[in-house]
Amino acid sequence: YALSGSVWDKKLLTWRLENSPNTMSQDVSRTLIGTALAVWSKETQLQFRETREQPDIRVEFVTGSHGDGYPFDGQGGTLGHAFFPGVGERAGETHMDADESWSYNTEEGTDLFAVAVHEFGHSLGLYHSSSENSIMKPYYQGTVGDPSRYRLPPDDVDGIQTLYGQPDSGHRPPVTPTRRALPPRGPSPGPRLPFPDRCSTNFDAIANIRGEAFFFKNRYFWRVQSSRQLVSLNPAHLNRFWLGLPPDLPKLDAVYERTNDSKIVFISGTSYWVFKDTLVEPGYPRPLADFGLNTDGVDAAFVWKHNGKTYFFRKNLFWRFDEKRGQMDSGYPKDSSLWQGVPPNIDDIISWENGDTYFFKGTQYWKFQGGNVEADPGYPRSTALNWMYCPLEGPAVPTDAPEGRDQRGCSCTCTD
Amino acid sequence: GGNPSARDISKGVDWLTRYGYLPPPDPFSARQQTLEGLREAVKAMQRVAGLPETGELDDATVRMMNKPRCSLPDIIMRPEGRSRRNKR
Repeated sequence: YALSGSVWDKKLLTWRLENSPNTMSQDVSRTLIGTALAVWSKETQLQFRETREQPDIRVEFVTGSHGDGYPFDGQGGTLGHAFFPGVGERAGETHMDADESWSYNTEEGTDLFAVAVHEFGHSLGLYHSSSENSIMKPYYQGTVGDPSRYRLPPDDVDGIQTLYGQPDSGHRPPVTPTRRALPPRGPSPGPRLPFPDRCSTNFDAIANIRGEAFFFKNRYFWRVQSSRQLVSLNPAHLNRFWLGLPPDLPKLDAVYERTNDSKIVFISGTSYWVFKDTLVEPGYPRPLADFGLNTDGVDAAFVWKHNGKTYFFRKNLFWRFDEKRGQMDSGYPKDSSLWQGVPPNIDDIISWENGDTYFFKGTQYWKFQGGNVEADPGYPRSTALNWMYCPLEGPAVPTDAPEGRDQRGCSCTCTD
Repeated sequence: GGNPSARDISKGVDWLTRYGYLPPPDPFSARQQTLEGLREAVKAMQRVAGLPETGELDDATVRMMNKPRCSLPDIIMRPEGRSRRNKR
């Protein structure tokens, strides 16, 4: 077992269930939650009492982002989390993903009782365990059967008794919690060359490659992880990462990852290159005319998640390309004003993992939620602020920066 | 492992970061991740999950990463640079 390093300084704890999941009545949920807490009191001197007042342990079913930096992700994936005792205002709060198909004592769905026992382990001060049979293993291990007959495995009993003593005997002296070691720090970065200012520039090309957003400017690029974390404030040099582009290439116009083979297409002027991972394929550059595009270049290219087709934009027109057939779809080009709410001559476009689409132009961007072809209200917003980790200047503006990131450019880290 | 795709590796790195096996990207230090660092992170993940410590993103490891789980990380990271020693 592992201890979080914090513990309740009282033996009688109160709890309250705020709501219940769609798949279960409030009564059944309350019984399961109460029984899950009783599992821990059975092995310790702890007692739990349900209350209508402000409780020590507040249990809630919530969905998606809910303001604590641990967003839920729909069915599967993450199931629940809880806050350790004494750590901030959220101490003892326990959240379950309302989108799960909650059940108990059956192989169908996700066993609420089993997950609740695990999360209450956190609420009481235990951390994840690597012990084979521990309920504090981080992975869901299926139903634990009849809740009324469930007893904690020995590893968890040892852990909780270290914190709160045995039921009928004296309190064991608490041990100093062990902390897991940090990996060593890397070497300090070397001298830096001048590069564009990410906070004031527009971008030549933006692409979703392997789930990450790449922002290209001149011969540099920045990289944003799928969690919207910017990997570095300093850009990487194009030719040090993407091997095979001409060393004197001044800039890219569009980049996208092909749907049919996951190869990456770089477009500059009337030429394009195809990369397998970070290495150019032989035989490139090739002319844009290969796509059936008789233009002097493209402004933007992206794969729309909702049909898997590749779209090319140039000035006020756009085309739709079918990678599987290797042909442009008939009926194109069309007027780019069909994508409502954005100006022509767009810089570039990306589809994000959740199906939303972002259009970038200048220092601003527009969001198209899901498969909409009309920009969301409240846009455009600042690319510098919401993608490039730039400090906020002037009055507050709307942001969709991820939770945990302060709009003034600070990064918050959960610590022990 | 058995030649994981670049997308699997990218997702794996995300997963390892989210659950504390790799430090979160620090935009202020531009540190690159080494292959050896990734292997060590995968080994640590495998140790906690009770899998053979191959250090590779093999099928069993990717399957485990896709299992439903608790949102909290498995390893607590202290913020970089925080020292236990204080100036007198």
